[in-house]
Amino acid sequence: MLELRLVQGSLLKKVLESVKDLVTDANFDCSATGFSLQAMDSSHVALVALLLRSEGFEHYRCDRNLSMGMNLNNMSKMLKCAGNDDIITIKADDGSDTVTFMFESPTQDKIADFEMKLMDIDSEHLGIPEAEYHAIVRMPSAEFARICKDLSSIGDTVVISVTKEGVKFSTRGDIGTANIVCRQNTSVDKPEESTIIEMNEPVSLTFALRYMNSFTKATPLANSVTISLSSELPVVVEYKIAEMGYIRFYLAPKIED
Amino acid sequence: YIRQAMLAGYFMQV
Repeated sequence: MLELRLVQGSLLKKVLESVKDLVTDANFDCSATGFSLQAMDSSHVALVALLLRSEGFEHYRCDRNLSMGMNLNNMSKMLKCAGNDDIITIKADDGSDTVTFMFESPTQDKIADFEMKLMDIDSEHLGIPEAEYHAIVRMPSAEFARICKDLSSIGDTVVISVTKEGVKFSTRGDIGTANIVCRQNTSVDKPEESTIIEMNEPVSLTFALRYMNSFTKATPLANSVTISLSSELPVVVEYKIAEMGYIRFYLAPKIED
Repeated sequence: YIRQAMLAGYFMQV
């Protein structure tokens, strides 16, 4: 038996909108720790890892570990039927091939339940070790989204370079080149508007903008985004989900042979 | 020539 009641149902709606274009089908894993997902895109270049910790739910009952295969497009269709202020409860019985999403309006005057068919998904799970990164950049998520969008109108790839001068996003295409430099900026009153650069050593990596733009669908989940870079690892683009967990996107770089 | 690396080159399957 599984029953997860999320008062801030809009969080789940936003999570789905941020992953459904990257991944078609995925297993949601439910355990005492929380509700999680790890899935790769079809070309095995990008990976999304989601965690919504059990403590973040108003009610969290998960009698035994359960993995539920869902088509994310279908799940998104169902969650779009929930109001932004609705409380969402996810329910499943042991051995059942369906999951139920229950939507309650804040005033309790409307209660809806949507039952969705589950599917068997053979998913590959990757072990992602804790790592030291050469540089970690924290910046406003809207600013990062804007940069990715702007650069993708010029080129297909972005070079992200971190030096003591700041973080530089560069692209080149048929019509020309573009460089955007963001410097560390902690002097603002609002911490979510600051840009903080922690650099152990300079790093410069190239990534496909198509994926970066897809990751920025998670922008509504968090004011800040953290970009962790190392020349030996895929980049991690992380959006913290207030008091609940995170959504992390991993992207393998483009490498010059 | 620039090629796209795969995640499998960095992370092991578990």
